Amino acid sequence: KKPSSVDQRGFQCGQKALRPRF
Amino acid sequence: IVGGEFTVVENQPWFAAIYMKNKGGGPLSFKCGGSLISACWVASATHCFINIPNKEDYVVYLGQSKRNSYNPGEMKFEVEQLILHEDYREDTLAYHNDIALLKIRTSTGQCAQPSRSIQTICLPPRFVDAPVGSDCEITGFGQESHTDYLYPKNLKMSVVKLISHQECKQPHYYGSEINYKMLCAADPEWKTDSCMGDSGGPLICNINDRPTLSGIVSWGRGCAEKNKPGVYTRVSFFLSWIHSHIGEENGLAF
Repeated sequence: KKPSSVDQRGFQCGQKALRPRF
Repeated sequence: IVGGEFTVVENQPWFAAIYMKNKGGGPLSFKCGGSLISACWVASATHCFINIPNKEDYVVYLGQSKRNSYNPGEMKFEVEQLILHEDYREDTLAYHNDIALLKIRTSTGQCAQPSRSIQTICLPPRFVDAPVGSDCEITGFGQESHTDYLYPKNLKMSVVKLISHQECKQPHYYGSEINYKMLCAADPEWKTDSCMGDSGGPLICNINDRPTLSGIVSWGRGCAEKNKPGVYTRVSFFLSWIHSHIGEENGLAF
């Protein structure tokens, strides 16, 4: 079961990519 | 943003850049910031749109680190609905109920897709805010000083601290212009602040260890002026209003 903050479109509110591209 | 630093949108992947179309077909004019609160909805400030409340006049971009440029991974949207707060009001200085919702869709009818540079921001729990003194992030393409007349090309971000209503309501701050549906935030040294062009953008504070849209850039006297904090629409007091317009649409993270 996905954690509550992941919605069905794959958004995880407030989550940032692990590190910026550059 | 006065002070602070240049950043890339991966650091603020919920940031939305809202532009006005030019009647003559010229380049888009940057208007205001916004925050992606669900796949199809961006939250911003009513004062950005009150004079030209036509959804057809606006374009929304997600995934932009550079204003008015092509950014790899960006998404462009038309505005399907532009909802201004029905109780919006302007005082001498203050804007009241300064919150707006934009329903976005691409030319093929799509909503936003998550990526490295596009993500939603969590909404706060009802009437819950970070404690006074919390560090909160602000982001935008707004002016770097009150006297500037150009907007920076690159996205900026900074950190300000939440100020109590008691402090913000002092006579030499804003007195009675402040009410409980607003949040004040500033730098203790008055060196960094949101500024013209940052309106509608996010004030992100951690609540229960989650980055949360606590405020929407709304008004202030000057930028980074001593005893004149930035004033933000207090999002935790508008959740019923947001809900009433977005409905129980999944993806709204409360």
